[in-house]
Amino acid sequence: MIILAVVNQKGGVGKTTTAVTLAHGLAQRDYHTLLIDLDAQGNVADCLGLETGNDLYRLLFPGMALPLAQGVTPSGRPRLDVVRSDRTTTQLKIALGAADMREYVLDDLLKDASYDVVILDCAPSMDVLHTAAMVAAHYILIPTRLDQLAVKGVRDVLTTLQGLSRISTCQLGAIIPTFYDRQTNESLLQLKHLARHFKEQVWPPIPQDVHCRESTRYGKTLWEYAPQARALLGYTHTRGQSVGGYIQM
Amino acid sequence: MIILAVVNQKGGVGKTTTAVTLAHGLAQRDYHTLLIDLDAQGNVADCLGLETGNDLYRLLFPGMALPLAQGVTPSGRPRLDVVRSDRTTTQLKIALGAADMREYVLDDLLKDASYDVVILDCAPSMDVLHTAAMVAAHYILIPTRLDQLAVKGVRDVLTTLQGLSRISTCQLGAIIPTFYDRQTNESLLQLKHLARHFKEQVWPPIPQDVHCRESTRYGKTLWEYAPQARALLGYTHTRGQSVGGYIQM
Ligand SMILES: Nc1ncnc2c1ncn2[C@@H]1O[C@H](COP(=O)(O)OP(=O)(O)OP(=O)(O)O)[C@@H](O)[C@H]1O
Ligand SMILES: Nc1ncnc2c1ncn2[C@@H]1O[C@H](COP(=O)(O)OP(=O)(O)OP(=O)(O)O)[C@@H](O)[C@H]1O
Ligand SMILES: [Mg+2]
Ligand SMILES: [Mg+2]
Repeated sequence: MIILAVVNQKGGVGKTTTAVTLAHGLAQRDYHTLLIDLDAQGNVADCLGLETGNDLYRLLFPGMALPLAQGVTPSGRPRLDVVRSDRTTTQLKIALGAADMREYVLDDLLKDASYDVVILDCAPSMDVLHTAAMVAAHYILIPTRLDQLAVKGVRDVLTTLQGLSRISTCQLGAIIPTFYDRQTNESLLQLKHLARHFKEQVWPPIPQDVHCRESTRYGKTLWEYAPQARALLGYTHTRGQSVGGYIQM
Repeated sequence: MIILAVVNQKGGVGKTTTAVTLAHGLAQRDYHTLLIDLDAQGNVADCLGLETGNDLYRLLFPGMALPLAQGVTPSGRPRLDVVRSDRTTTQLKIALGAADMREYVLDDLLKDASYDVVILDCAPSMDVLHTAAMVAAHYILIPTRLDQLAVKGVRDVLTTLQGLSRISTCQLGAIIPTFYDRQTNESLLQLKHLARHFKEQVWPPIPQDVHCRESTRYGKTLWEYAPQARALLGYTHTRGQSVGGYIQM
């Protein structure tokens, strides 16, 4: 079983879009996948067209600790299960703040899980669940918009990861540039800046694509709503080979 | 003195851009303005071309409580002072979590302040500083992208505000649609949806404008970097009158 955490303290960079698109993509390729929402906004459920719910609260609240199987919600897509969040996740974070061994709550929850892949969608803040995700995960994926503040967010995540090295073996999986817009200079400039610093850890970019916003409105994943979307297939170059897009995953 | 809090739990909707642009705009119109960064990312300092710093930590850490005047940093622009944040703001939040009367820390800090306007830039998370900001503020401004998840964030903020009515007299000031892109249907659809629900509390939109990202790279405000930027002046209609943009504030 592989555990991936999708993180960036910077907000609105495409964490949830990446987590949902990746999770459904893997489920379609026969991987048994669990997607866990660690954000009180409950956006994972919104993107899948589900009601938000207190699954995470019921699974992790100190002293309650339900077995994983009792807290999981079917997503309505084959081989994809979900642990939903809602406003109760804010209460959960407050309660965990004072609990012993709080960094290991997700590690413990997933110990006996029987999935091929688990994907953790993090909130845009350095909180107790963010730390627990980086302790439980094998790799982190860092989506980033191509702007100065989001790229700074990438460095912040890597600093936090280094600070956890005594209790976590998690490594950087990939940096995923999102909202890539070929027309503007600024995108290209920041992409070059990322590639210079992080070299092959930077994946080809995900194009800016209005289908992402539209699919959320219909509660469908990109694979269901617009299988030909640029955000999935990337840009096609003159030689016919395509670069970027979620399909490269 | 008027205190405004710029909030939306949804990330990347333009909170910091709105807070910095508004603060500098007011300072240029002779209002003595204080801008406080409540987010551990420290993006307010980045947008003003300053080093991030632990001003907020030194002002609010339980038991330390420096007087406001000793924690404020000059912004380098006339009539605009700043209280910066950095990673220490994360430690501050943990310490405040256990403190008595934590909801009033900002109210107490600003009691004797001698500014015309104070602007609070909030992090994208429902934490102790977020609550304290909504207790200290007279009005909240809610920037929102024109997509389903950010608009849901607007309703979340208003639910939180209602929940605080016993300890706060803060009211909704305005909902500010950002990243408005006339070409896409999705922007128009969500704008109409907002206007239907919130009526005259929705301000004319702020156009999508690459100058926002570029100005951050140079550490300049929009007023300094691109005074003719569309995000400032809005769209000009055929009859010559302009709609939207930060200038309407
Ligand atoms: N490549 C893209 N092109 C255009 N829009 C996108 C793209 N990726 C995501 N979006 C849209 O941008 C908005 C923000 O994305 P998303 O919610 O995934 O970011 P996030 O990092 O999870 O945000 P938060 O920090 O609030 O958790 C969503 O409405 C989404 O549909
Ligand atoms: N109207 C706009 N058009 C284009 N880009 C914009 C606009 N407003 C803000 N931006 C850019 O989008 C990015 C995100 O904006 P900003 O950091 O202000 O959002 P935020 O809500 O404060 O994010 P966070 O939730 O992380 O605090 C920044 O790089 C900013 O320059
Ligand atoms: Mg998200
Ligand atoms: Mg911000």
